[in-house]
Amino acid sequence: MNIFRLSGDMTHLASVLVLLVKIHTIKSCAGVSLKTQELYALVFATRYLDIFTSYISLYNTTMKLIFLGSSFSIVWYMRHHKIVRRSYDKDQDTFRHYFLILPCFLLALLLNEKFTFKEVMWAFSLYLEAVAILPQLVLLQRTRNIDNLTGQYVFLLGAYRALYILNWIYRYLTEPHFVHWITWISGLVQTLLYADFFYYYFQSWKNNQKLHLPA
Amino acid sequence: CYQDTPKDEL
Repeated sequence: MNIFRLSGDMTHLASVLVLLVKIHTIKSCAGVSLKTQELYALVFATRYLDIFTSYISLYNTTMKLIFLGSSFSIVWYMRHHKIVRRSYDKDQDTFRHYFLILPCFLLALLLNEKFTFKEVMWAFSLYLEAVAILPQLVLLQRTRNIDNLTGQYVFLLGAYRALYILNWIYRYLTEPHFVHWITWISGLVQTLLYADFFYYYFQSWKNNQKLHLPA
Repeated sequence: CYQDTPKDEL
């Protein structure tokens, strides 16, 4: 565990908390893409298949349970909670998530560390995580007014990815044999997807204006 | 080079 990895995990945790605050306290999920949330639930379900079989640390198991629990409960709230679901921008959130799931699955069948069920699922979860933010970014671009919590949610997710890249550089330099091409390339692609959002986020922050993405 | 180590990242 290094400072980049820990900050990355904490930023990731913070992003989930921001979303839960929005849903629990404000009882609104306006501007949040259900498609992205469903993809994240699938990402965690397929990546953490080993949660009960290979123990790494209490920290690791706890975080996995938090990410699994939070992603599924967010999906449940957006789909079934009688107040929250009314604020869901269903007509705007039209990204077809199956178009992301299928190519990622085929890629995982071709590119994996070992051709076993667990390893293929693990590779699939990494490829899917890399593109899971796309429905959310599309929704943000369509939404006229992006509220602060939604903007912060996406910003924190992007920051988490950027910190993970620093973590990999640190681990590569300090740990012998730390080479994980699948993780690195999909992680890099994922971070690049945030570049455009980051640009407009910092612009609005610098000029003290409301975040607005150009169409 | 693939290391058969448990995946310790989230």
